[in-house]
Amino acid sequence: QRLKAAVHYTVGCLCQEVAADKEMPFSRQTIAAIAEVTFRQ
Amino acid sequence: KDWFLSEEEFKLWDRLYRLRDSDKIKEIRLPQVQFLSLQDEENRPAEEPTAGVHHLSLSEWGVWQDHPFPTFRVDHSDRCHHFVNIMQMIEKLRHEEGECSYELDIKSHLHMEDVS
Amino acid sequence: TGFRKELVSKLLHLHFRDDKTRVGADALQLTAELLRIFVVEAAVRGARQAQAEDAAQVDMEQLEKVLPQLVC
Repeated sequence: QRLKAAVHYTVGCLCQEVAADKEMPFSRQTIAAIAEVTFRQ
Repeated sequence: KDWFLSEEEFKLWDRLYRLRDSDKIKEIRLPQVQFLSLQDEENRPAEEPTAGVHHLSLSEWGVWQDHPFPTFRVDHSDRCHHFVNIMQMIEKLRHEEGECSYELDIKSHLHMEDVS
Repeated sequence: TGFRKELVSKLLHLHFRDDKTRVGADALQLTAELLRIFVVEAAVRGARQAQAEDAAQVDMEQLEKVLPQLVC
């Protein structure tokens, strides 16, 4: 779980950057979904 | 300088990103797709739907896949374009009435003597 | 922002069959960059879909629409 949290945290930070750049926020579920896909890939 | 989160990072993660027990969706999974025709090495059982767990769907928006979505820094692969072409064909066939154009196309290549 | 080398190393070692398998620094850096590019690509595609739909935020629906072509 700590490993997933670390991936999730990093993905969250990257999504925040995209959100600021695109002026489009991400829901927590979407960030968690991207983290899950990244972890699986 | 290790792989896991520092205390400060953990607090940020807990506050900003972590899915809460109070959330309708407490966990998100990308299910392993099972192809009956392809023997999966590990033969994992299909994942059962569980309350509070959202299984990401690769098929729910299948109808939307008949055109390539815009990309950012990574273009679509050949495999993706093949996928889009197939979805376009399926969409076309779905709306057809009467004779199936695809069947007509293929029939012209059919030679019964080739069929053993 | 990006994936720390130590985290990438830990992720890779999850999949190695032999514990003694080592990963070079360049390979770690390349994998970290690959992961970063993948995440940003997923995020931007989702954001664009949300913008196209005049959505207030990027929800899972927008991500699931771009997901099949993303994982392709």
